[in-house]
Amino acid sequence: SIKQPPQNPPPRPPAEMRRKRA
Amino acid sequence: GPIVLDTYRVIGDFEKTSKHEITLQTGDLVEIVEKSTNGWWFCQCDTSLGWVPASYLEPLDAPEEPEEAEPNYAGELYVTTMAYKAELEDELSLEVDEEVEVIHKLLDGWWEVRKGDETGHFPSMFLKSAGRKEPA
Repeated sequence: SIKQPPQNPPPRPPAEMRRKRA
Repeated sequence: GPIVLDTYRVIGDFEKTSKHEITLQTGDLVEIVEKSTNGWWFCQCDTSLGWVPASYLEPLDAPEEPEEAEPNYAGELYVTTMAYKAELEDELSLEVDEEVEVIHKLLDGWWEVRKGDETGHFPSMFLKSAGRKEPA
């Protein structure tokens, strides 16, 4: 069903976001 | 009354990789229907409905307001249900059935875990609580 989330891990945040968080 | 959905702004272009995901462009606004702890959120964008990565979204109203739980440095015991090989330097590689301590449950689905002396991010969808018994 469409309500089942994908079975693969979601992509990591865009690089810019990772820098902001770090 | 009407259900008011949270609106989020897309902060990076995202290309869908399976049919139940939707493609997003930076600046798009989406309404969130369901937030899954594995980091995939079910949302509506214009007339499309589908899953998108939470890491590509920020709240429209309060982008700087933290939504995340505080880290728990004592750690919570979890067991890996799948092996995963690190692709970025801040991730951890683990085999299946390894016990780890979860120290920060991030909304993007990449939880911070500790294994021995090492810490790093690991997909929450490959973790199950060590306290929970699986059905036989």
